[in-house]
Amino acid sequence: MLELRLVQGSLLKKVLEAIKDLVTDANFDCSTSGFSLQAMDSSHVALVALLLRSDGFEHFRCDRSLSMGMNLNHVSKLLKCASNDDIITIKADDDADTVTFMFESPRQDKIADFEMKLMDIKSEHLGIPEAEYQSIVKMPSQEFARICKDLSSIGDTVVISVTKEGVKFSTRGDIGSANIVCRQNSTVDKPEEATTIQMKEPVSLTFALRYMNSFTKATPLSSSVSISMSSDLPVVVEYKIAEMGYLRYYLAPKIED
Amino acid sequence: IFIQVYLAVYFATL
Repeated sequence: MLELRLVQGSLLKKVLEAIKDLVTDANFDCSTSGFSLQAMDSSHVALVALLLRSDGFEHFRCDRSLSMGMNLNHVSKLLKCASNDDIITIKADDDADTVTFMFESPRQDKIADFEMKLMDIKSEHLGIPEAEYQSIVKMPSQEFARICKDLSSIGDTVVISVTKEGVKFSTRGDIGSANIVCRQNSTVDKPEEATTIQMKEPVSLTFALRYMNSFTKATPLSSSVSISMSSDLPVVVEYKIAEMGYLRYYLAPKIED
Repeated sequence: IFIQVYLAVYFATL
């Protein structure tokens, strides 16, 4: 038996909007530690990893570990039927081939339930070791989204370079080139508006902007984003989900032929 | 010319 009650149901709506364009079908894994997902995009160059810890749910019952295969477009359609302030409960029996999403209005005067068929999805699970990154940039998530959007009107790839002067996002295309430099500004009043750079070594990597733009769909989840880079690893773009966990995107770099 | 690396180059399949 699985029963997960999430008071801030809008979080789940935002998570689905943030991953459904990157991944079509995925297994949601549920265990006593929480609700998680790991899935690669169809090209096998980007990966999304979600964790919603059990203690972030108002009620979390998971009698035995379950993996529930779902089409993310279908889940997204279904969650669009929930209002932003609805409480969402996910229910499934241990051997069931369906999952039920229940939406309760905050005043408890409207209760809707939607049953969805589960899918059998064979997905490759990747072992991602904890790593020390050469550079970690933390910046406002809206600023990062704006930069990715602006650069993609000029080029297809972005070079992200971190030095002690700041982080530089560069692109070039048929019409010309662009560079955007963000400097550290940790003295701003609100911490979520700060750009901070932890640099052990300077690093410069090239990525496809199409994927970066797709990652920025997670912007509504968090006011800040962290970008962790090492020259020998995929970049990690992480959006923290308040009090509950994270949504991380991994993207393999492009290298010069 | 840049070529895209696959994730499997970095992470092992479990």
